[in-house]
Amino acid sequence: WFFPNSSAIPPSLRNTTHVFWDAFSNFTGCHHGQNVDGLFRIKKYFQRFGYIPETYTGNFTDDFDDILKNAVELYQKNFRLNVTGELDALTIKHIVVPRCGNPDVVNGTSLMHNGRRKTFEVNFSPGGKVPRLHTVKH
Amino acid sequence: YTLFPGEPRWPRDRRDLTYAFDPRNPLTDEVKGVFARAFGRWSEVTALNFTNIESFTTSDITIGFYTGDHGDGEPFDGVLGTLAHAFSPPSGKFHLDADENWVVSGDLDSFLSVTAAVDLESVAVHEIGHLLGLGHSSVEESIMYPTITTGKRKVDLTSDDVEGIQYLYGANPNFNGTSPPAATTRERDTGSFG
Repeated sequence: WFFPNSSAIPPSLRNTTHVFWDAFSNFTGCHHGQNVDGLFRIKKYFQRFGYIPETYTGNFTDDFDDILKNAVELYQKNFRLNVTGELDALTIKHIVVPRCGNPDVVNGTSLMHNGRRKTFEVNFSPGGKVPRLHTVKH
Repeated sequence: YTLFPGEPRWPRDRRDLTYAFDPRNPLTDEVKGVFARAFGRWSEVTALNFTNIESFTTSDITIGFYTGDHGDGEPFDGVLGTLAHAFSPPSGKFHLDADENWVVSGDLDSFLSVTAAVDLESVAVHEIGHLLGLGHSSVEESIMYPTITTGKRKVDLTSDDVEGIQYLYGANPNFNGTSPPAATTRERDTGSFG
């Protein structure tokens, strides 16, 4: 579907939402210790984006267990949400925003928080010669 | 910015990269022009060049629009949700969800009333970052931030994006860090520094 601009999108398509992911709003307020019908779907979502390791190959249960709590906390940390470990309204609202299909966490390394930064310190050597560049990689 | 584990990047002898579209996708020149602009945003700031060729089987980067399960183990999911994905170097695979309402002109105004309109160039610039080796960024304004709200257009690289890509490939000698060089007057520095 390509449109020159959004007003060219047929009214019937304009405000379709993502039915599958919108169903996640039913989990608003869920927290550790609960058992909620369909909660396994949200575990599959978190595994899709790397928040639950691929090593969990079994069938997910509907229990709000430690696996899910850890995934929610890391997700909230990555997206600078309040780290509650619960599926609060803000977290659910963020989950259903359209996104890139690439994971945020790969091989256990959170691609959004490995803190990799390079900073350059320029130390001018005495006598004003060519500045020496130091790179400090964290 | 972040990188994929192992910091994969295109090798030094392959900095003139080619890209092609899946011949099964009937794309107009306008749509192809969106991708050319998106590639141009990255080549303006680093020592990479991108050329569109016809041959889908020999190009470095292959671009296709597909629906649902398209054979790479990462099925698309209909309107909204996941919009596209791309693989780290040297894979070159770039897949977009054909079920989305892709807006190609990027006009912002009438976007706001339409919740299911997705700006094609914004998604293309992001996914090209992955094709070149960038992971997701926690800087919300950056191109490499994982989510994009519908009706939003985000195509300009931020310093976070530029820092990441220049860490991988160095800077474009003509890029002075503020306004990208005019593509038509690009020349290579032949001074004593080479």
